Amino acid sequence: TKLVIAIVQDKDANYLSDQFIDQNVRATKLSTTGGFLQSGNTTFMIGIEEERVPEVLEIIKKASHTREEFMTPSVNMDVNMEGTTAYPIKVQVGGATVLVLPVDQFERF
Amino acid sequence: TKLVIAIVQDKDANYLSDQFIDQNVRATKLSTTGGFLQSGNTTFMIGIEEERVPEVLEIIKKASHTREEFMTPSVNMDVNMEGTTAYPIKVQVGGATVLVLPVDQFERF
Amino acid sequence: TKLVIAIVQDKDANYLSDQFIDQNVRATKLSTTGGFLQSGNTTFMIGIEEERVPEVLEIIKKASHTREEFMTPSVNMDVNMEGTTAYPIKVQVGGATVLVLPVDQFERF
Ligand SMILES: Nc1ncnc2c1ncn2[C@@H]1O[C@@H]2COP(=O)(O)O[C@H]3[C@@H](O)[C@H](n4cnc5c(N)ncnc54)O[C@@H]3COP(=O)(O)O[C@H]2[C@H]1O
Ligand SMILES: Nc1ncnc2c1ncn2[C@@H]1O[C@@H]2COP(=O)(O)O[C@H]3[C@@H](O)[C@H](n4cnc5c(N)ncnc54)O[C@@H]3COP(=O)(O)O[C@H]2[C@H]1O
Ligand SMILES: Nc1ncnc2c1ncn2[C@@H]1O[C@@H]2COP(=O)(O)O[C@H]3[C@@H](O)[C@H](n4cnc5c(N)ncnc54)O[C@@H]3COP(=O)(O)O[C@H]2[C@H]1O
Repeated sequence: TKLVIAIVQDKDANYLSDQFIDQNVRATKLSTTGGFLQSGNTTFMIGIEEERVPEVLEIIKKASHTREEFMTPSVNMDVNMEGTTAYPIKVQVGGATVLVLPVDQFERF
Repeated sequence: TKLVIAIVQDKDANYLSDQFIDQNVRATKLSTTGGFLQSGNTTFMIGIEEERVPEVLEIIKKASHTREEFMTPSVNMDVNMEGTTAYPIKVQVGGATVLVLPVDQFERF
Repeated sequence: TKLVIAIVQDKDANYLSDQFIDQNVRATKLSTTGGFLQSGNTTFMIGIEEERVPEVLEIIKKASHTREEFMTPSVNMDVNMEGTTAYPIKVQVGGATVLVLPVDQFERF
């Protein structure tokens, strides 16, 4: 057994949870805070057989890797009533930091 | 030193905490969420001398193992005023998932 | 890479966070509860290169070691209006419990 610790953005946490359920990966979720931005994020703790670690890392990567998404900034109606066109802009979202720890003993009571 | 991580049901957490105090086991508690049921549970982190690990696992097992308890379902009085008899039913409660991790260094400042 | 887990008092957490930012130490914060006093404290999780572990322990030690501070107890004005003199008293504050765990694999996605 290994313990996988994955720190992801809140916005990717629910999708990642669903992926774990689909792939029968048991997990526990913690509400955490980023040291730098001081904003909320989510940490998963996953006890998993060693031979399934690559599969779990692949699930995390697909569900929460850093990527660019187009976002249309919310336009403040007061600014310009003449039919404002809000152009979509590219922003970076997501990202996951993952640690795999050795486990001496795993028990279920 | 080893780090024991124990994930237990909220309803067993206080009793387990008391047992740790009685047996002089130092512990830190985290509020966590189950990946599958998405409901709250409790995770303990316990830094303990290696030779006391079996004792700590025994305390966790006794305090929070999966067991059947009789529960009398709360009867809604509106349903049937003719002196309802609520028969006790058997339900499964408790359960603990425990990981023991190796520790390279342990310090108190 | 190693995983440093540091449990400190809430009152030292912000100062320690700032020190980590100054020294470019990446960290994640958890709100936790002490097993004995059942009061809130803060746990940091820090994934760090092995050669920087002594430096991180030194930062934690300086920012949150057990020390004596003078505190002037808040005097309840109702008690004695004749110009109460509240003498400062020495109290113990701070303290950190730190575990360094081995890490098999570290990834950023
Ligand atoms: N080695 C490690 N150990 C423990 N936890 C770790 C870690 N590396 C990352 N994390 C956790 O993952 C979150 C996202 O990190 P990421 O590197 O994607 O995204 C980071 C990074 O792009 C940037 N950042 C963080 N520290 C920085 C620094 N000292 N200088 C410049 N940028 C920084 O700010 C973003 C948010 O950082 P924040 O601390 O709020 O939130 C972090 C932190 O909670
Ligand atoms: N894919 C699946 N298919 C069918 N049934 C499933 C399932 N995943 C979970 N269950 C069932 O649901 C219960 C609650 O799981 P949950 O993930 O909410 O809450 C879990 C989770 O927070 C934690 N946990 C269990 N195994 C874990 C692991 N390998 N790694 C990390 N956390 C684990 O302990 C809690 C209780 O686990 P426990 O095994 O006693 O009880 C589990 C199990 O009986
Ligand atoms: N059985 C006992 N008998 C007499 N006094 C006791 C005791 N257990 C704890 N104490 C005292 O109470 C303080 C607060 O403990 P608490 O468990 O609430 O809060 C603890 C706990 O959350 C964590 N901690 C300490 N040692 C730990 C360990 N080995 N494993 C996990 N968490 C630990 O660090 C916090 C501060 O610990 P610290 O040692 O500075 O300070 C401790 C210690 O001085």
